[in-house]
Amino acid sequence: QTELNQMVEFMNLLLESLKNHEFLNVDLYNGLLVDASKAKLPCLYFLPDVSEENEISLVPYITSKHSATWRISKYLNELLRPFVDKNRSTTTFRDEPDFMYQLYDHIFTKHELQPTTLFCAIKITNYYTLDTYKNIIDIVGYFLEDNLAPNKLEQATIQNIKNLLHIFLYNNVFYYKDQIYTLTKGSPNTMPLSDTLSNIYVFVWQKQILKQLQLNNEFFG
Amino acid sequence: LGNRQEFETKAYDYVSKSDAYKVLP
Repeated sequence: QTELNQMVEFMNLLLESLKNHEFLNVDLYNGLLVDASKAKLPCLYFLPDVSEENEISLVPYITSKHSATWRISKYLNELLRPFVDKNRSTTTFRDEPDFMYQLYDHIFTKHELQPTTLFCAIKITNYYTLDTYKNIIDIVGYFLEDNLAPNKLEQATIQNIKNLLHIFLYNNVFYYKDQIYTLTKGSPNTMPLSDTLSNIYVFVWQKQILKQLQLNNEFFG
Repeated sequence: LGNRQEFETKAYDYVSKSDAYKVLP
């Protein structure tokens, strides 16, 4: 509890500093402040992944609903998610029917299926812990700079988003078997913001191979 | 789930070997 209180105090100090430097307006500052009496230390638990035959792998989950970083993550996700989804829409299969619809279009409307086409799926097992905090913040910054015309997403500047992301990423802690851990990469997979951040990361990474695929009229999503 | 002890050991190994988790000093 002492560790958690110190962390909350430090987070609130950083938020106050952002408010004092006019990066945050008073309403947003009040909305993001962490209430130490309500914040709970998240815990790590595992569930088995039985999708592979003859082998059980473990999938880690970190509870997040009442964590100190929950409010910031909720705000950032609501801000980023619609923008990210819109940008990724042309390279994303929303679900299985959407995949079938796009594949049908590729084969029967565009007539672009080649006799040599190979199908492959890439499974990223460490999807939520792909990279260091600094790289995640930088990549989100580059992504927004490349795709945002007015340098602002609603009322938030790119720098402000990066500042809040910094507070969020560096304060994700949890306990497991009587010890307190911190994440050194990525963020808890139970937070919707983690999905959004990973999607940005993958979107930027995909651009490298997407150019080549588009040149050859290949199907991708 | 098979052997619970084996599951617990796997989980502990996962945490101790992961480069994404670090015990706070």
